[in-house]
Amino acid sequence: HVVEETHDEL
Amino acid sequence: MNLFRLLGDLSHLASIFILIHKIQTTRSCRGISFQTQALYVTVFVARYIDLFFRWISLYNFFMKIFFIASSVYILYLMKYRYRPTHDPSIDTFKVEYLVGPAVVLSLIFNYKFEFTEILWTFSIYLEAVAILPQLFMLQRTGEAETITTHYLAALGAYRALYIPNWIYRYFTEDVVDPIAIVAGLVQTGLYLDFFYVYFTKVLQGQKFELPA
Repeated sequence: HVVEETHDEL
Repeated sequence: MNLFRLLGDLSHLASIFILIHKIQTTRSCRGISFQTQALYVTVFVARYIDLFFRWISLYNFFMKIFFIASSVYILYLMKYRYRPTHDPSIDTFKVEYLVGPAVVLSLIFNYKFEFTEILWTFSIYLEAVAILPQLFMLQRTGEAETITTHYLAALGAYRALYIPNWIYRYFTEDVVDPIAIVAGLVQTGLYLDFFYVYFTKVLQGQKFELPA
């Protein structure tokens, strides 16, 4: 799946 | 978190420490593009605005605080403390050409048309090209202090290490972030010429000099 709005990377 | 991402982040941290060390020991920001550093502040502030509404981890939290604080501190060093050592006449890249397209692209290609989401996307696109004023300056002067090249190498390594991180995440977590990946590949690509000279000259003990 695509990480929409996860943004857990710096 | 995986090893590639951790090493990438540590490399990013190292690059900032190297840059601050360079400025403080030489008491000069010669060879450093103020414009690139200002773009990084923009990138971090736009992306880490989520500190206010999204909790990821303690690690993530402190890293974000560090990147915002250190980038602002570097701007302060360049703009006030070591201002006379900065030569604006060789730092002439037009940042509008980077910020403008990043704004437009983030409005078109995003995951969700929401303010903070567009800010995140904008920061990703802007980061991809934020090093250009610095590389342009290097190209113009044709040489660099060795410590400055170590800074750039650490920064480039950070971007390069994120690539195996994405491949790893694809296989282990089934996670794909196309916006980050495409922008990240572009960003890493910008370092290729630099890396070539860095590996063939600086790491062989020679000065970083571009062929005339």
